[in-house]
Amino acid sequence: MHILQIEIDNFKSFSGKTVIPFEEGFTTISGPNGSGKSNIIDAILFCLGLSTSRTMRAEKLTDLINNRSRRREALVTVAFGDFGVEAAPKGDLPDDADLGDDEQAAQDAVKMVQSGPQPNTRKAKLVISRRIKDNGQSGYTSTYYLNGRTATLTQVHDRLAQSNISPGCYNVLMQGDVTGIINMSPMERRKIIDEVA
Amino acid sequence: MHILQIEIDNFKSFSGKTVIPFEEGFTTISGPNGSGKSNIIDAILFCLGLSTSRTMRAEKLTDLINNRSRRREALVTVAFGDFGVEAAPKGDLPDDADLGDDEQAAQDAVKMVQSGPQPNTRKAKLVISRRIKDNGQSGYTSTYYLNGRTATLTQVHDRLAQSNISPGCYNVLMQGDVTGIINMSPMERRKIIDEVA
Amino acid sequence: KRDHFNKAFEAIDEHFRGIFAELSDGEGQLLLTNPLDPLSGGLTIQAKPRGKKTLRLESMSGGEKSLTALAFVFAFQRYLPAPFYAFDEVDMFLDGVNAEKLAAMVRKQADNTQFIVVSLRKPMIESSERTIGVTQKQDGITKVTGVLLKHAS
Amino acid sequence: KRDHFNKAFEAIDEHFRGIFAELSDGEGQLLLTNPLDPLSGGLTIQAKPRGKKTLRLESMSGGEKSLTALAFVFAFQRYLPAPFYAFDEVDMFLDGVNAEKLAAMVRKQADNTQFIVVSLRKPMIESSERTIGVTQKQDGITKVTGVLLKHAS
Ligand SMILES: Nc1ncnc2c1ncn2[C@@H]1O[C@H](COP(=O)(O)OP(=O)(O)OP(=O)(O)O)[C@@H](O)[C@H]1O
Ligand SMILES: Nc1ncnc2c1ncn2[C@@H]1O[C@H](COP(=O)(O)OP(=O)(O)OP(=O)(O)O)[C@@H](O)[C@H]1O
Ligand SMILES: [Mg+2]
Ligand SMILES: [Mg+2]
Repeated sequence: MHILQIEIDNFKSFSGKTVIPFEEGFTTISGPNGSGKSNIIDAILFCLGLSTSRTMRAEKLTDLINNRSRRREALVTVAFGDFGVEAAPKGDLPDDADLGDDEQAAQDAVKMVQSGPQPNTRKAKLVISRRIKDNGQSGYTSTYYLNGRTATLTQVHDRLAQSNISPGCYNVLMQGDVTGIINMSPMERRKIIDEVA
Repeated sequence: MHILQIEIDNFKSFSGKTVIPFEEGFTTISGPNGSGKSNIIDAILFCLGLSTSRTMRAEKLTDLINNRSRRREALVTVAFGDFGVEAAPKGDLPDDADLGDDEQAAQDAVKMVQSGPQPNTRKAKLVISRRIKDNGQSGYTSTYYLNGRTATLTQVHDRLAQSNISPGCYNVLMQGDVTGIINMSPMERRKIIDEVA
Repeated sequence: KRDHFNKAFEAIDEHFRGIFAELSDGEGQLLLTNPLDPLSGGLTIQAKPRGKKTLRLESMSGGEKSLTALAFVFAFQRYLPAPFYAFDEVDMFLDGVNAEKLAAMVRKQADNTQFIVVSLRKPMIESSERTIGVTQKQDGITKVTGVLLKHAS
Repeated sequence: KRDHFNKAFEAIDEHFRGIFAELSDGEGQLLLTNPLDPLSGGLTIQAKPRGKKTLRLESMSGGEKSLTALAFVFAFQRYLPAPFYAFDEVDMFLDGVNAEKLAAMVRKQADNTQFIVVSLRKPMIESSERTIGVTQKQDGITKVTGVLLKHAS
């Protein structure tokens, strides 16, 4: 199972919706300083609930919403699946009748993934989305979606942990972090192994 | 006033004595990973008393002594002066008669600087040395020399501060430190200016 | 519980030794500070580049620390494979030779798993199968400019 | 005492604005969090690359943070010149364009003072007046291999 596609909507330096397809194997991302490369990594961490706002260089979650558009919400969707294998996830998706507006949008994201121009996304077998909405005076809301349905962070974490995606699995090494393993104490380093033993 | 020459003797990855002459203007230092580039910077920080053992990546000061030779002492000398200006520092240097062995060695370092093959070192007007000696069971000794005479760290710091060389003057940016100024709190950042106001 | 730990530790150590040798042309291994009661002690890394004495971990250079840390991460990844890995500029301390070695190792690891690597370094970009370009125009809005496909080499 | 501070602050801010504009092609300035009673507040940096909104400091990219921090250090150096400055791999986050700009700025600052810069980057090495080569043979002992002089350009 791999990442088939990432959809970044109004998140950090991405104003409006950007779809980034991914392939198997070894992909690099490059470009000038400040262009948005690390923000793509932040989008993955945000969507999969793998970080805090500080880890994504934000003081609070609403700082992650693009500051150029008037829209005060951001949405990121990550679609997983196997390359070269057709999945039949339609059975997982609930009927539209019982969805709220936001769930409808997440549902549409799943359908877009499945019917989009990218052939590989029709194989999506796990689609995770997360939305952050700034409600002004009344604070903010952060909502996760698992295959188009509202889910708790715990449900998302459990599903991802089954595929060895979790903070303890070192899936993501962030900019400036590479020597962290050397600088930590021997006890902290041993605990890395505890988590997976 | 600039650095004319650095002499690194048995310090970190420098086994035996190495003399590195410097010129005015813009000099780069380059080479493979692990070759000793940052250790040259550490030698300057060590000699001028600008850092702690941790800042030089050592657990204790005696870790700074080269671990390949049997000699259990390290000495670094930094000679300052003006390029193109003859100085007459001989007046500063005490007679040999009243010097201990270690001071004699520091004295020799000054003379070597002044009589060495490098023409510019005859203009040395400030020569600072520091020796760390591992005395085994009885601990270690760290001794500073100012123009060939034993000196306290305070005396060395005062003399250097007159030339705007001090930890608060940001003379040295170490590997991995460049974004430190961005990551510090506003109060800490303001204190940088307090120190020089 | 201790058995589970020991089993995981030995497997990861095994991977680490091979990967470290390949990346750094030296010998390295993982060590428990308390082998008889691992969970009461810590885990340290012993690294010895060819020709040098065993390096104290904190005294290593920036490049040496990077390679050692990455060898640990790769060993971990071989023990517990995941669907994807994302690296953001992990090659910034590496000289040209080591950047090439790292790129070759990522390419090898990517046979079985998906690697998404942000990098500004030529060896990493040239070893990858494709590059996603990211830019910004004068308006500060990120634009993903498409995928540069490479010939398989 | 507050007058001394204000005098230093305004001078360094003046330098910072010019240097930041040159390095980053944008506008930047230093700000006191408590202008009426500076010593009870902090110092923050306002950075605005061309075309973008003012960036929150912590949300800047690695390259943007490096340039902003270096602009501050250069401004400080112009206010209080010292006999020498030593930089160890301060260009590691910078893309090719910014590495060139930084190298040009170091060259300019070095007219009046001595800069000793450790770097693996071609723009920095090519802008310097000379390069000291450092290597190690198989024995782990540092050898300084001499000075590569450049033609003044
Ligand atoms: N909420 C937001 N709205 C608009 N722009 C934002 C927001 N949050 C961050 N940014 C911008 O994103 C930019 C940083 O992007 P990013 O860290 O992805 O760059 P990068 O490509 O990784 O660069 P580098 O190579 O220097 O690391 C900054 O200029 C920052 O101002
Ligand atoms: N006391 C010591 N005796 C011998 N070698 C030492 C001693 N202390 C440190 N070293 C060695 O010095 C080396 C690090 O040197 P240094 O940090 O100067 O490398 P560098 O050229 O800056 O490399 P990089 O480009 O990776 O930053 C390490 O291999 C370390 O083992
Ligand atoms: Mg980045
Ligand atoms: Mg170094």
